[in-house]
Amino acid sequence: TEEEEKHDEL
Amino acid sequence: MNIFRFAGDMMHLTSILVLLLKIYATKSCSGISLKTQELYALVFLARYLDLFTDFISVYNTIMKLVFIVSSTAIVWCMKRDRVVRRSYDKQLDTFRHYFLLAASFALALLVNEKFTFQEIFWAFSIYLEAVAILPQLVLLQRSGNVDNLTGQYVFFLGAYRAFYILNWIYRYFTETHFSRWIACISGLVQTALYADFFYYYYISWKNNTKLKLPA
Repeated sequence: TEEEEKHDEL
Repeated sequence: MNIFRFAGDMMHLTSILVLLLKIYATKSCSGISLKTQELYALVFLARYLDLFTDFISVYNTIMKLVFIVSSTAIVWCMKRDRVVRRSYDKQLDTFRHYFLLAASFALALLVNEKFTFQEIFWAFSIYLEAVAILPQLVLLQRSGNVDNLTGQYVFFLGAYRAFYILNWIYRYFTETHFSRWIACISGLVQTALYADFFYYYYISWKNNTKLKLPA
C-alpha cells in the first residue's frame, strides 16, 4: 500500500 | 516507533552532539575525518529528499532537519572556520572517498526498491552510510592515540545502527509484511565495520587505558 512505500525510519 | 529504534536515534543524536561538543569546546577537529563528515552530509541530503513531500511525524521531520543542519554545519566548520580548520589532519585524512561515492551510487542504480529518482537516492544514502565511516576509522588508525570525545563519537555512531538491527528484527516479528532488506543488509555491513573498533574500545574501557587502534 502507499503507506509502506514511505520510508518511516531516519 | 519502537524502543530499539528510539534508542538508536538517541545514540545517533548523541554521537552528533559529542562531535559538536568536541569541535566547539576544544576548538579543534584533530582526529576527525572531514571526508567522513562530507559523506554523512551527503547521506542525509540524499536520504531526506522526501522531507517536504512525505510527512511521517513531527519527531521524524525535526530529527531529519537536525541531522541535515548538524552534518552540514560540521563540514562547513571544518572547512571554513579559521581556528578549527587549522587542526584538521589533512595529511592523514587521505582515504579516496570518491570511490565510496561512485560504488554506492552504482549499486543504488542496480539494487533499489523502485527505479525512481527518490528511491535510487534513498538506496544510495543507505549504501553510502554503511561505508562512510571508513575514512574516519583509517584516520584513527593513523593518528595513534584517540582523544576521548572522538572515541565516544565513533562508539555512539556504531552503536546506533546496531540498535536499528534490533529494530528491524523486532519489526520483522511484529509487523505482517515488513521487508527492509536493503537497509537490513547494509546495516549489518555498517555495524560489522565497527567490530574491531568496538573491540579495542572495550579493551581500553576495561583496562582504563587510552584508546589505541593498531596501525
